[in-house]
Amino acid sequence: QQIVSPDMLIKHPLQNRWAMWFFKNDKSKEWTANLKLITAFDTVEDFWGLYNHIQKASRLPSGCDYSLFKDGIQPMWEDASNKNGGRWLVNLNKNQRQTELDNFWLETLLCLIGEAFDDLTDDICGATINIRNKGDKLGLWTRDARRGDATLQIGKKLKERLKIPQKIGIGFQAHSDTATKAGSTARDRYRV
Amino acid sequence: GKKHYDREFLLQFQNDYNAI
Repeated sequence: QQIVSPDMLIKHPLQNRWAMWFFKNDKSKEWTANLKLITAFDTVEDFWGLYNHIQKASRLPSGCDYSLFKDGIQPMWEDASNKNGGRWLVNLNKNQRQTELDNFWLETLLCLIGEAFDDLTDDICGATINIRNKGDKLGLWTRDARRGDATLQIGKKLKERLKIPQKIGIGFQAHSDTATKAGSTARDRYRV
Repeated sequence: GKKHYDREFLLQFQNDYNAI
C-alpha cells in the first residue's frame, strides 16, 4: 500500500459550494428533463477532479450546455435567485470554438470558484456555456438587473479576465427581457 | 474572512494528487 502524506489529503475549501449542470437537447423530452445535475463541490481539488473528467465544452455536440451555479440555484430564468437578474453575454464566432471557447469557459469557472468579483460575490449566480451551430455563447448570470453599478463592475471584471479587447463590447441582458423578446435577441441593459 | 483564490493559485492544483 502506498503511504500517503497528510499534506496530500488536504483540500482547499471554496467560499461557495458550486453545482455543475449539463443540458443536452433531446427534443423528445421536456426541457427540464434534459437538464441534469452532474455533481456539486466545495474544494479546489474537487473542482479539478470534476473538470479533468468531463468533456471539453468545445467538443460537445451542438445544443448542449454546461452550467456552473451556486449550489441551490438552478440554471434557469425561473429560479428565484435568477428571475430578477440577467446575464453578461459573450458571443463567439464559429472560429472561436476551436481557439477561444475552452479558455473562456475555464477562465469563467476560475472567476466563479475563486471569487474574482470580490464584494460583489453575492450578485453572482453562475455561468452557462451554450454550444450552438449558429454561434456559441457564454453567459455570466447575476441576481438583480436593477443594480447598475454592481452589474457594470462585474461586466468589466469579466471582460478583463477573458482578455476581450477594449474595442469589442459585451452586453448585459435582463432575463425578463430575454423571456419576452419579440426578435432573436433581447436589448442590452448595459454594455462595457 | 472570504476565500479568494487567483487563477495562478487555482491552476497549480489541476494535476494535484487529489484532483486526478
